[in-house]
Amino acid sequence: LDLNINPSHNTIKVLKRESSGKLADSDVKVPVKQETGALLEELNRISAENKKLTEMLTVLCERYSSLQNQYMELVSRNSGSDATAATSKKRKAECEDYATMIGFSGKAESSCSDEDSCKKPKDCIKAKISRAYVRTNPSDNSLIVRDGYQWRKYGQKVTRDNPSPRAYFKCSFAPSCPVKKKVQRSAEDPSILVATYEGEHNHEQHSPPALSSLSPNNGTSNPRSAPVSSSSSAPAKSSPPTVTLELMKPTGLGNDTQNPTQQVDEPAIQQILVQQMAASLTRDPNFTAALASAISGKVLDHK
Amino acid sequence: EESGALVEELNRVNEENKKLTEMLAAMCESYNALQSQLT
Repeated sequence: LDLNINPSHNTIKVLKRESSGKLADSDVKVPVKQETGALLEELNRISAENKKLTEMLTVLCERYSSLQNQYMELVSRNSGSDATAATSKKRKAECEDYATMIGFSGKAESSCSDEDSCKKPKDCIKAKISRAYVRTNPSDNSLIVRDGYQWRKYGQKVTRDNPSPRAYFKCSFAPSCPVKKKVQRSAEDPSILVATYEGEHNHEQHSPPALSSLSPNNGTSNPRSAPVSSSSSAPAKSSPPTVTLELMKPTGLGNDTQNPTQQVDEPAIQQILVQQMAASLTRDPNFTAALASAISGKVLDHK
Repeated sequence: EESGALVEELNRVNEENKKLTEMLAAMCESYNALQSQLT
């Protein structure tokens, strides 16, 4: 830091002359008035320097304060982003809670289905992910994609990046079939439904006969929803009917305007559930063996 | 007498000047450190 200040140069000279005690012959000739004038001049010069230094210090203090304010702002903003990360963690936990609520096992469904809130989707999602785009009527608020499988809706939420809510479905054969589906209207084009599938079905696409009879569109796809494209091997082949069972009351926008043809009566739902349970039990060879032995035991007892 | 008082004043102002220069140097250092933290 060089401020072009050399305050001691002239002063020392003067002070030396003052403190030397003995005055040289040349000094004797210098009049006292002249000496006082030189001292005064020096004092003025140093005072001006002093003033300049004080001003510089004031300016620097001001700049330092503003810089410090900027720094504090930055620090508070960073802590704000930490809070956002905490919110994201909370969302992930909520999402896992959904999985627990619907009875998914922790091993197969340890992944979070929310791609947005999950920072490491590759680590998080082990299941195969595919996407299908379906064009629908924009006035139709239902988030139903007819893909040939039966689905149960287990949740719905509003995401930050899209005004339309996102609906969560699981395959009706769950927990034996681990496939899950997310459906949301495209943010760019609301007439397109984006369905994201996780996992692969481990069963046939066809529906049980009892369900077929319940469906209003037997064997035909909904005329309002026609597949636009499929990004991979998503089950977009639409022919068998789809019945979506509303196990949870939707919380999103405009769900009260759902198509009445897609609603199923409550006794019918119960019947479907009973039949599905029976179907899943009869698929289990251990159960059928146990049942057979129990029946044969009863028969023998009776005899 | 007058020149003695002047010399005294000169010494005082000189001392103040020195302190101000030191303060300014310290302030500059702090400012630079903070700026480097920000960048």
